[in-house]
Amino acid sequence: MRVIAVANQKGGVGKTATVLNLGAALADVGERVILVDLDPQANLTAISGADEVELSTRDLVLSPDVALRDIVQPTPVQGVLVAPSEYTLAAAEARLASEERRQWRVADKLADLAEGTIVIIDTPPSLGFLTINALTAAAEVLLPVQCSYLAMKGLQQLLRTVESVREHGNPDLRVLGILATMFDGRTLHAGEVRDRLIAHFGDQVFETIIPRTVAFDYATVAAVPLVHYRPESPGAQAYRKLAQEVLERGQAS
Amino acid sequence: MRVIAVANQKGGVGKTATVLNLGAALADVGERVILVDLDPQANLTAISGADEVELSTRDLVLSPDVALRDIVQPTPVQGVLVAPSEYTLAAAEARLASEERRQWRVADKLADLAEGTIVIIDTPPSLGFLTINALTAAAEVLLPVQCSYLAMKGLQQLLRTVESVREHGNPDLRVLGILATMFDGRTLHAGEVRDRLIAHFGDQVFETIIPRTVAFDYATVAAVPLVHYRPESPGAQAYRKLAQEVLERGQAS
Ligand SMILES: Nc1ncnc2c1ncn2[C@@H]1O[C@H](COP(=O)(O)OP(=O)(O)OP(=O)(O)O)[C@@H](O)[C@H]1O
Ligand SMILES: Nc1ncnc2c1ncn2[C@@H]1O[C@H](COP(=O)(O)OP(=O)(O)OP(=O)(O)O)[C@@H](O)[C@H]1O
Ligand SMILES: [Mg+2]
Ligand SMILES: [Mg+2]
Repeated sequence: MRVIAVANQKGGVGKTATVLNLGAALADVGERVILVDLDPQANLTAISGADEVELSTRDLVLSPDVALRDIVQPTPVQGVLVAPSEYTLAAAEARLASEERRQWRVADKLADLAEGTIVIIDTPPSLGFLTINALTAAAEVLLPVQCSYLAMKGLQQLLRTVESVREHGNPDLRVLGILATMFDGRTLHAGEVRDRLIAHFGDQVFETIIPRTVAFDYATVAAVPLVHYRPESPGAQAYRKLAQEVLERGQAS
Repeated sequence: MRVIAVANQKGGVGKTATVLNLGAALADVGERVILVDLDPQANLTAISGADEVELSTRDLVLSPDVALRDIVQPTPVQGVLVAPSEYTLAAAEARLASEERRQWRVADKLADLAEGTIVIIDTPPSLGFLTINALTAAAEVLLPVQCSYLAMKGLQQLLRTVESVREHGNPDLRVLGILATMFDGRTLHAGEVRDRLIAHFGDQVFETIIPRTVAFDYATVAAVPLVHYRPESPGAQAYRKLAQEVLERGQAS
């Protein structure tokens, strides 16, 4: 079993698009995938067609009796289940403010999954309680990074948070990789930023580059991952290539 | 005096770029501007060159004795001051969890500003404590909206939050306007989304459209607002036009 958190506190850098499309691409090559929505804004949930939510990740986090199998729902993608969220998840942090093991809530619920399952966790644009839960539950973290200047600054703080989670309870957590997203090939700027990422982080940076393309928005409107909506588009091909890199890096460890 | 909150819980839709460039464009036509950073990620603070922060919005929110004049710093833009933030602001919410008037912390500190000042508040990508403080302190809220499908969904929840703030303590709060940002003119999609915004919200939607252009990233690297870094670029012209609309809408009320 692999548990991968997708995290970056900067907003709108492609976390949700990555969880959705990486998940679909892995399922398309035979993997069993569970996508866990830990963002109260529930974008992943909405695009996965799971808007009628009875039990959600809010219940998973707050109620000891609720297991992951009680909340998962099918998605339009064969082989992909989703554990949906809803906006009441935002109140979970305050409800758990004085509780024991508050950062282990998600980890405890992933303990007894079937062998060979790949869990991918979507996180909100913050380094708060929910993201810490995701990082504590995961063995691997994938960092989508938009190729812009602000993204580099945020990455340093994000990596400090990853280090802090390793020291305070999850020493197994490692960086699966850094993914250049929303790459605008028409400009020099994006390439310069990615070069700087590689200079700094070497082969932690995935070879795959996710191009900026409007096809992602059309796929969102259709509530279908781009890898299914337009399988031959550059964005879809990139996420299939990412899936291969993720599988290879999983075997190497 | 005018207090304008810039808010949208979706990440990366141009909140900070709008605060920065609208503020600079207003100062360029003679207005006195204070930018207030209420985001613990402190992007506005960093781009305003205020990285050496002693007292910040965290102290403004937590300490009764700290006034706005104690924390504001000059910026590279004549006529624009910044009230900087830093990541410790993220802990403020938990510190105030049981306090009285916790949503009035910023409002109380804006009470005695000079006539004619325009305060613009930058907010984090969430509908939590800090955004509620901004909406409670402001008389007007500007909503930057990226022209994509997810943006429309988020807008409804954002407007419900605005309504809730009006009912629970700030009946003066009104929507100053809805701003189409990161508009990709090369595609049909952006225009369709903006048409839908206008169909739904009529003349709440600003006439100004902020185009998507890589010049914003170059300006960020230079730590200068685009309206100063490349005054003749389409993005700079758009924010100057927005400043005019903001001034006109202020007189109408
Ligand atoms: N490669 C891409 N090219 C163009 N648009 C993209 C791309 N990836 C994602 N998008 C779109 O950009 C917007 C932001 O992407 P997404 O929601 O995946 O980011 P996020 O990091 O999850 O945002 P948040 O921080 O708000 O959760 C969405 O409308 C999405 O459809
Ligand atoms: N019109 C535009 N065209 C191209 N890039 C832009 C534009 N406006 C902003 N950007 C860039 O896009 C990124 C996101 O913008 P910005 O930080 O202003 O959004 P935000 O809503 O404040 O994000 P967050 O939710 O993380 O606070 C930044 O790197 C910024 O420089
Ligand atoms: Mg997301
Ligand atoms: Mg911002």
